[in-house]
Amino acid sequence: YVLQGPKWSKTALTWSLVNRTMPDATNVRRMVSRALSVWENNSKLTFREVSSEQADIQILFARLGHGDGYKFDGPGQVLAHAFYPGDGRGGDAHFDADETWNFGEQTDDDQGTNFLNVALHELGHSLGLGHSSDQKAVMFPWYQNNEVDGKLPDDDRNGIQELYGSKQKIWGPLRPPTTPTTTTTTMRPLTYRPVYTHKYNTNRERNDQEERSREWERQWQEREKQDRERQERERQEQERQQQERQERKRLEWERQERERQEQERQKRIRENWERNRNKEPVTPPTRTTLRPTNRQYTSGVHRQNHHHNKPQKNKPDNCMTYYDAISMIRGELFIFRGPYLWRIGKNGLYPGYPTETRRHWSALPENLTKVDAVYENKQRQIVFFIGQRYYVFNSVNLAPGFPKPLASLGLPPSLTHIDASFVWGHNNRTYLTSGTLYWRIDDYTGQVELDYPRDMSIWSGVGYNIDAAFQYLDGKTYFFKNLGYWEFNDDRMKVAHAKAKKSSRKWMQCSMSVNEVDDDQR
Amino acid sequence: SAKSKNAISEDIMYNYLMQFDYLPKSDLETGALRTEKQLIDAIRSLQTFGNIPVTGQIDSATARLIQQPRCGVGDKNSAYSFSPDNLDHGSMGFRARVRR
Repeated sequence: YVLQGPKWSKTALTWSLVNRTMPDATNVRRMVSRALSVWENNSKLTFREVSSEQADIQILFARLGHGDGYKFDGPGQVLAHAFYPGDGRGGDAHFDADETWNFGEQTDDDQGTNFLNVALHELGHSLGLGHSSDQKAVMFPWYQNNEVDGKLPDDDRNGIQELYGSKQKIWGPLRPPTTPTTTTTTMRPLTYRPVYTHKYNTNRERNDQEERSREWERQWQEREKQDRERQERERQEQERQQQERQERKRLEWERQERERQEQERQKRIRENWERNRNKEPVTPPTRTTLRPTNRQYTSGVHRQNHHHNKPQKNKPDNCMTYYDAISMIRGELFIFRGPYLWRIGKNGLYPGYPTETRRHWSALPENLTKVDAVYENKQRQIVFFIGQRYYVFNSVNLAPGFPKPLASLGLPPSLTHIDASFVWGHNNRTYLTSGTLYWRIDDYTGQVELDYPRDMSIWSGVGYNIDAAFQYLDGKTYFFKNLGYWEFNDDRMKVAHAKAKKSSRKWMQCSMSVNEVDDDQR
Repeated sequence: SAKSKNAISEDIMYNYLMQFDYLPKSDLETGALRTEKQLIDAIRSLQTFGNIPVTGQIDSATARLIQQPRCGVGDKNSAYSFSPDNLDHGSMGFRARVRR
């Protein structure tokens, strides 16, 4: 057996069927309950069915892509998968709805795939067991239509008991008193209090036996007392852990609530800004009145221009801004937000920035509201993605024939925008992302390669709908979303740190506020 | 045609080995070229796990094994191993579940 991932920190677990209205819901619940009872009978675990999204183990029937990045494949081959214990989707078990499932008691192969067996296997993952190479084991990865009948093969039983212990005993096996060979003894299993029916040959034997029985009784009482004390200690410990968990949950909830509010606030600001931008009239050069200053990029608005006789523009705040696009261009870092950009060289942020992007690339649209993505290609051309078109520049001059529609790259004509474009240091290939999908560009044909798009979940940890991505001087790829960024670990194909770090600290050299805690120290 | 058939089966084999963690998953993206030895080792590892004769070749027993229905979780150091960093509660479009 293999113990994989974490184990549950509690022994009383809850489960819930997500598809409660599916035709076979009753049978599914009965079978899941039966599968869980097999694990329950062989460990200290207990299970309770609830109807809640908060249940530890969620049972889901889904087909093909179902949002977790691990698509099902229609009938056959992959039947189900499950997540090892943990918060969120940890512990959940997903079954391919396209399979022909047999929810009945019969184990006849003609009736379809035996759901009970597959559920027993998947729930093993939900409890922390990995795959076993023991062909007789429930945790053997390939489907076997074995008779379960409440029994667990030794391999699986050893595994689950190593994780959660065996069913609690009132007392452990004590060595029974030695009895004379001439006596007749009826013994019950060692874990229970023995009952003796003796025939004694002599008074001395009787006295000896009585003495042993008293000693046995004393030991038994001592063990019972120890058991009670141990149980009390365990109860107190569980209570303490429960309180700790609740406290952690409360703090986590508060943190998420703060993040949610911050995201909502930023979204509102973004929407306001876009709305106002669209409404904004073209400013005549002779304008002398103060233009409304409600065009904001983020919560912090950097107002630099106080000349009342000039149109005032609100520039994004260096330290409180998400990035639309980011790229290394000619060895310098360019960060784009709205119609502005920052330029960061060897000596840090250039003075006078942010400045309007069109000051560098004047062939970009006059009504430029934002740049979706930017990268420098192998020919050292600078490629901008704006809405459904892309622009290629030789230095600051628009290349002939551009802009072109995204569809000319082989992207779907319905695609409205690109989220990010970057050259991945791991293979030096160019990638485009949009929403939940990404594409790879063939550098020779300049077209999207076959087999794309693919799901963004391969870039594990960065999620969907990212803001920007780029390869920095250190060769590493960085992904950006909202106010944070992740460094990507190419070897492990996942983010190097689970929690996004604050972009402004690293890329804009903004200092920490007084109450801020350093991410690494945290 | 024999060569083409063989190429297809190797392709299926590669994908299977990557899908179930006998070869690095990053190969799915990088299309990394692997030495024959690496492929043979991965096949041997699969054959050992699947309790079939260990030949290192895509023989009939191996072909049968990879066609059998199975659990979608990988057999080694699986990427399914839960960790909070592969969650993105807000944007997975899955089920809006709050932390427990």
